[in-house]
Amino acid sequence: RAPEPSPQDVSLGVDWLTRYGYLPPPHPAQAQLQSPAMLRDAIKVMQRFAQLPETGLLDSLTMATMRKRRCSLPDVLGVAGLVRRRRRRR
Amino acid sequence: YALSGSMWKKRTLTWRVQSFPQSSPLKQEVVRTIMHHALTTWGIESGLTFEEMYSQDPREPDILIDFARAYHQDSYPFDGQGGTLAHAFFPGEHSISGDTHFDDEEIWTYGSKDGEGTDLFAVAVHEFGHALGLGHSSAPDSIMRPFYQGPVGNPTKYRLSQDDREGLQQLYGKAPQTPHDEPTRKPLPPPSPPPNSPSLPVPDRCAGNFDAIANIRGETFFFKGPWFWRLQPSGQLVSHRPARLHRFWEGLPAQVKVIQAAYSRHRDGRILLFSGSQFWVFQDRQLEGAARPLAELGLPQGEEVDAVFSWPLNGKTYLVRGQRYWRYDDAAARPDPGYPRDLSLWEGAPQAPDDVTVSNTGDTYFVKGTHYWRFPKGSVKAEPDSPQPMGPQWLDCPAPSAGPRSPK
Repeated sequence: RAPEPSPQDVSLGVDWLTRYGYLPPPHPAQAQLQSPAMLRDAIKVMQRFAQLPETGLLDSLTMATMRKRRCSLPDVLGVAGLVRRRRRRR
Repeated sequence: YALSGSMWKKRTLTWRVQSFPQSSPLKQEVVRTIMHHALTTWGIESGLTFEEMYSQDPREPDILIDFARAYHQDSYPFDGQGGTLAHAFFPGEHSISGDTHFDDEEIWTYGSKDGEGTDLFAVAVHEFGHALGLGHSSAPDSIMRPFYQGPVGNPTKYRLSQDDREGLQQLYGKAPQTPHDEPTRKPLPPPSPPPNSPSLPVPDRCAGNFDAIANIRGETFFFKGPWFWRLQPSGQLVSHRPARLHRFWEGLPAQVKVIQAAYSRHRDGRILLFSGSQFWVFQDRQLEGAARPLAELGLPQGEEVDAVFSWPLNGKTYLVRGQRYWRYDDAAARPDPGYPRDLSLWEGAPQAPDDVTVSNTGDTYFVKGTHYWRFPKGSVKAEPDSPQPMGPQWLDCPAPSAGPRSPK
């Protein structure tokens, strides 16, 4: 099994995923916690977008990618009808 | 590609640079010309035209360009050098729509061939894509990928990838195809040569096969020939461009062209560099004394080393050559008896590693070629997922494509 990420890496990872649109922003009034499955799915989406192996884990490659220089804008712009992402047929 | 859902209704957009970078050597004229070329890159594929407005013009331009730092009164504060580089706002009716901000704490460059700093043209093309209504793309050759990919070449010749063209043309259609419609491209002054341009070719950090790797005061040094890179504890390289060995390590003899191993001594913080059958001791960056023979550390006369590291669990120094290793007691300043022994103690370690180093968290890394084998703190058994490619994790290199299996 791959080594467990440190708490600092998990915190950085969740912040990063939230900031760039892979996770919804936390709501202070909601008691519901973020499920591990939700986090795993968000990581996979990020990995797919960044063309990394889709492990669903905050592995070393994923963390290194999160530390890269980048644009401030989110990658996922939101579901509310404004995103049209098109994939070319192979 | 991805579309934001908004676009400009008009086909001529105005722009102005409101503030210029304070900490960059780029002149204002060069910055404006780079912005012109970045906008023209989108214009020639779509028929959009861009007019620069001057500061005397009281009208508000569509695309207002600023170099700002930290919190600058929008939802996207910058974060100092590295991290986020720039952002732009999508088309719309708000006064901020189309505006483009660059982090003034980056070292903005133009025409740099060595990867130093951040290429302004590449980032500007990306941000203007947002200003025109495009989101981030996952296509490998797209300028709209969210991560900085380095310079994209000559601004006067750069053309968008197919993915970027398709996204743009979804919004604004194709450019009219007549020979006389190519917008006039302003000439750019040639980039100034970097100071102290090397006469030696600079090695590729992504090719691995380092001569030595060492954790020195929390930073990881990667040595290759007469060059080295430094990786900070934050995970950022100090520079993509390697530093010159002899300019940093003062007093290292000029005839030493390759450092075969390096480590930092725990008891006094001295740094030892190994080459051939000798080693040199440095206090900080300054050489102390003359070269010393490896025989002092218990190796046979004339023997060389592949790797040297100090293991924090017992404070001993390990010197590896091929499939054997010796052990030296730094505290007692003498070699331990009963050596050499077989490297198979380190279960899963590669033979003749390029070097071995211990991380800030106490894990031991054997490095060979482009991969590393990780031994968790206190363990002499490699992690099952070893080896792993070190380029993407440590050296800001692209992930290796699927190919032959990694070395065992």
